[in-house]
Amino acid sequence: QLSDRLNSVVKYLKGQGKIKESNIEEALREVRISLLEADVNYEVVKQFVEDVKKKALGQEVIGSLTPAQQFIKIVYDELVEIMGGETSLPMISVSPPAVIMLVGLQGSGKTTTAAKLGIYLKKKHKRTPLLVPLDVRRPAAIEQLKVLGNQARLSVYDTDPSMNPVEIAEKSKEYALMRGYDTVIFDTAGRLHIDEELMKELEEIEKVSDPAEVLLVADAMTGQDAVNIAREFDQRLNLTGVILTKVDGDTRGGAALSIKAVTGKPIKFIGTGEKLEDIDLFHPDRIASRILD
Amino acid sequence: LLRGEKISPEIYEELEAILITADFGVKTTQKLLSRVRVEAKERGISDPAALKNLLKEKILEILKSVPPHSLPDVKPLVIMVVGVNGTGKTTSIGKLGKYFIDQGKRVVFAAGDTFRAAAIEQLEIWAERVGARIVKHQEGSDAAAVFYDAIESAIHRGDDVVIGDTAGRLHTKVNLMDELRKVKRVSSRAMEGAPHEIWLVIDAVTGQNALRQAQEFNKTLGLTGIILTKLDGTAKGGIVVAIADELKIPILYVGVGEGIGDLKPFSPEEFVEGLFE
Ligand SMILES: Nc1nc2c(ncn2[C@@H]2O[C@H](COP(=O)(O)OP(=O)(O)OP(=O)(O)O)[C@@H](O)[C@H]2O)c(=O)[nH]1
Ligand SMILES: Nc1nc2c(ncn2[C@@H]2O[C@H](COP(=O)(O)OP(=O)(O)OP(=O)(O)O)[C@@H](O)[C@H]2O)c(=O)[nH]1
Ligand SMILES: [Mg+2]
Ligand SMILES: [Mg+2]
Repeated sequence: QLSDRLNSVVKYLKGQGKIKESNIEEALREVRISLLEADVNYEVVKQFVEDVKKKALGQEVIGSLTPAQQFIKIVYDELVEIMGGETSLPMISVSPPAVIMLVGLQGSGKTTTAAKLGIYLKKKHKRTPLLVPLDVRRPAAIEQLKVLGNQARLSVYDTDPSMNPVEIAEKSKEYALMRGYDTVIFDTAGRLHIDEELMKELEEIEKVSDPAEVLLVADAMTGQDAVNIAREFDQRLNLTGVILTKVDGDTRGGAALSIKAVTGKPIKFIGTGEKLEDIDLFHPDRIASRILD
Repeated sequence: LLRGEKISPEIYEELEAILITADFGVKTTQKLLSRVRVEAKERGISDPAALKNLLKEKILEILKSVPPHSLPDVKPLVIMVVGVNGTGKTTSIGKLGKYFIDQGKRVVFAAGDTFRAAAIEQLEIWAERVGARIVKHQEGSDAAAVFYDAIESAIHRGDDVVIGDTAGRLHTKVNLMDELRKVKRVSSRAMEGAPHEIWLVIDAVTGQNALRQAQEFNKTLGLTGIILTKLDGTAKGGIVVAIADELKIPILYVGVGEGIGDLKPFSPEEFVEGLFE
């Protein structure tokens, strides 16, 4: 527990008036270790610790908190500030159909999230979503989204697997417009950020469909590689946000900080289970407590 | 993490960065660097290239400290595949099927993921692709019953290998972990000693949580091997070194793509070289 570790190195701060460089190095070291153990990226941790140091130096040691508590509060506040921000979905201002494109690595939870998001938008925002399977490669991917759509009572576009995803994207958007769906959710095939051909395919899908949202679906237990993945997807597409999945496990979730730090894009939702209702708005304070645990 | 004194702090920082960014984790990184420091001093090594080689040596030492693994000579050989959601279990089973069939073996898949949408269909397509038989029940049925059925039919029909798929599940879900225990128990009723192999599939992109996964699945079932998938990405999967060190479970195969042939036996040397690329 970071608080226990900090307690042992920071207790000497009490009675010292100000937090100074000389009495902070051990504490910073403990924070660094804690964040690395939480899967925050190495370079992100370096920068973060620098920022915490700046914020902490010169602060009066508050009487009501122990020095460790005060130090943790500085770290916690910094985490919340970095990961916070605007998380709304701007679709209301987009002329229908608003396209939401879900992208990400293999197995991150896109197909499941597409159905969850559809239900969420229908219930909370009275939208009429059309789920569109764009994964024509993975065995039974189209079937998977159809089954989920059925369970969710959402319409699923009848994707023809012999067509290519760019064509399907275009056709399904026209279909949605014709049939009066105000929202289209694209479930794309999982792919590596270093797969040139497949990343290009995503760029083309984005180009023909002009999405209101391009959301990176990322696994909360992702390790150091989170920065490489996020950076590449963000550079090649106009990411508007991130959905962090499998938050219901016991991973500390440092990938959340890494992704936010490297892309600046807001984490909008979290996946909290395998059921279709298991999607929540992202709260930076909750993830911050987990990362610091 | 480590306040180096004899050797330049810059080289240590570089080694530390390599290990941490490869997902070795703080504890294993500290362990390896302190061993490097001690041995570098004893052997008078201070050149950066030599230090890197020393580090590779230390990593290999850990990987090779795991007892060697060989498939038991039983018929049918029953393999149970487990892991958290989305790691590549079903795909790896397809690839493993191909691997055994190419050796002239008769393979049957048990469609033990009776929960997730289109999981059975996904495995069916793989069975067709590789030429394996598949045993499946209705979606929502009992996974243990599917395993039992598959093993019994394999004995009856003289198949060589049964590979059972299970639904992805987080190790924190007690009832789901209990379900796996039941699948294991019921399998042993279909055939004494089954399942002979229980393999955990880990996604190379996973951070420190992979160690937690290995600990919990091992505690619940007793793992006999690990498959590390998606090594064709940029993640290094360094957490397997911590798993080898702490749990002594052998890494058997690595997944290097989504295609039928994208499965290779794990090579510690190749893995270590890959860390430094
Ligand atoms: N526990 C948990 N499981 C999840 C969550 N989101 C998705 N899953 C599970 O993760 C696994 C992978 O989900 P998919 O939706 O198939 O992932 P995907 O990104 O579409 O996979 P590809 O299309 O192959 O890239 C499934 O077993 C899902 O049930 C979540 O928030 N929590
Ligand atoms: N690039 C790459 N992708 C892989 C590899 N292994 C599996 N995948 C992909 O990862 C995704 C998930 O694979 P699955 O086999 O469905 O994973 P799973 O563990 O069975 O998932 P659940 O049953 O939902 O828990 C699919 O898109 C696979 O094609 C690999 O070695 N490399
Ligand atoms: Mg999918
Ligand atoms: Mg599966």
